[in-house]
Amino acid sequence: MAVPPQLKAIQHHYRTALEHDKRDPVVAYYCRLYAMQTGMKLDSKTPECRKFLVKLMDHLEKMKQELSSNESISQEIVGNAHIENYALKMFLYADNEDRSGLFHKNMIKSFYTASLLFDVLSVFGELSEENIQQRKYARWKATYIHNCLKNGETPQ
Amino acid sequence: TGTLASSVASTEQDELSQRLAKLRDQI
Repeated sequence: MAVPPQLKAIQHHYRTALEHDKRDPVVAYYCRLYAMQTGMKLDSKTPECRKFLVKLMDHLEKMKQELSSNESISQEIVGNAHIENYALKMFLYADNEDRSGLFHKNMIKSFYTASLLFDVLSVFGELSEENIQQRKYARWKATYIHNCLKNGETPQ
Repeated sequence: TGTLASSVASTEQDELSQRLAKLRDQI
């Protein structure tokens, strides 16, 4: 299901959901929930966006039913802890690689995915100042290291 | 026609909002 251009801002969160459907369905569920909530604010009126959002909602309802025995889905406070732990795990992996001078595509993706998951945490309420700073740092690092590698430079 | 179209869109939006609230056990 292609993300309509009006909902471009959620395409990476949606892609993260697809990438985690098998690896970690809880992460996939909350990434979809974030995409749904944000998508509705962006555009839920044009036919292509409505069609996309209705399908996304159908999928979310199906996932919630299938994962009903999982506390991270049935209790949002448990889900919040799961997503935060997962985001921090991604962040720490990339940060350790960075501090060891190991720059590669996987660590760039981990920094970027961590930043997307800090966005997803906003479905549970206002982000903590620490999470805001971690998101900013992870996003900046992902962009900076990506550009360095693209230009054949060694990140500092 | 414009009013009818926006009214339909608004109803569908409300329906999505309700489904979202239900999904999150808010109703």
